[in-house]
Amino acid sequence: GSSISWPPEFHPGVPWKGLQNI
Amino acid sequence: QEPLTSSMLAAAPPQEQKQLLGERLYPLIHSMHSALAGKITGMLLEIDNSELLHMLESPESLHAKVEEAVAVLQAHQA
Repeated sequence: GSSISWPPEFHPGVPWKGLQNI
Repeated sequence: QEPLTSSMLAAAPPQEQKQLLGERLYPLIHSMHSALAGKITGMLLEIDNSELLHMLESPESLHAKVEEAVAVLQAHQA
């Protein structure tokens, strides 16, 4: 399968976790 | 739906600020690039909140940033 995980994907109604590791 | 303001954003925790911005940006981005909307929104959420607020008020700014993000995405996936 694809290993491309960037960029984090935003889904409406789902808490955004894209920047959690800052 | 009332416009998102900087004071509304400031009242929310940082993580929730991005969430609020994402919820406003996503439908606009989806109307331009439905297939890539989630990824484009994810990329744009890395931008400063003040600039994201400006983009919500300025369709031209948003459009320019979305096109930039699409170009980066396509280069990344190539």
